[in-house]
Amino acid sequence: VNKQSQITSFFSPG
Amino acid sequence: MLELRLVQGSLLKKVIESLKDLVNDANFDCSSTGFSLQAMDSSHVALMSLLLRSDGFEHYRCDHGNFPMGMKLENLSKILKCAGNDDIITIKADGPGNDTVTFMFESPSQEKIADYEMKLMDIDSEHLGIPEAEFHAIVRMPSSEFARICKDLSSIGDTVVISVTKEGIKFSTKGDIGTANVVCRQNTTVDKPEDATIIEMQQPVSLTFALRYMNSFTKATPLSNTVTISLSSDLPVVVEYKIAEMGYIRFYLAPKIEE
Repeated sequence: VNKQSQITSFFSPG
Repeated sequence: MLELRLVQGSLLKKVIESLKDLVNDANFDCSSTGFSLQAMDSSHVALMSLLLRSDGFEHYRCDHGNFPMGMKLENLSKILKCAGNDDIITIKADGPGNDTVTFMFESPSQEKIADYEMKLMDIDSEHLGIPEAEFHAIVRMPSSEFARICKDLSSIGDTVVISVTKEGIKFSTKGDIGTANVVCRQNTTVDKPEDATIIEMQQPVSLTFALRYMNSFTKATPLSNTVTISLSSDLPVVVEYKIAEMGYIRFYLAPKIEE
């Protein structure tokens, strides 16, 4: 099963 | 004081139309670099980044350093729909602490001038740092072709597998009724450069994405004849539309990852 990842797990605040 | 005069006002209309289905409200930032926006959709699956460089405006005045203006995109879209496609658009605001922005629309012959004032809002938005990435594959293709493929595949399935190999870029989907595969090969022998498909590949890459988002991104098609799709394993794809002589709109989409 493919799970949708989130942008925030690749790019961090800053 | 902020005053930005954009002769090709239709660009701003097109930009907002391409964003408003994904972004509810966002801070527009005005700095010496230009007029920009960074926003995520409410599920934090896609990130949109817009830049209209200051030198692309006929007049660009922004006295307050970085000055964010919070706007509801649905409202902004309503106002910009009142501008004619040939109108010159001027954006005016007094600066931090003021809670309105004024849009002035001038017809090319100056016979009609309209101004619309819109309320600004306070928006808590998280600004993300986007690291420089080495992409495994960068594909440039006609934007209309990309839009057509995304639309066609969404009638079959919900997700698209985008694979780049030496053969070309392949878009695949499957659903209840069956499967679909579309391959676009590199093609540089075209009459017009914007019709070319150019594939720069460091190594083969294959990623899965939600088609619903890809289809939303293609609302930016009127901004550019070409689109650039940049892919790296296990990283968000970047779908970029250049905005003539002014900047870009980039859509980042997080992949679906096997568990």
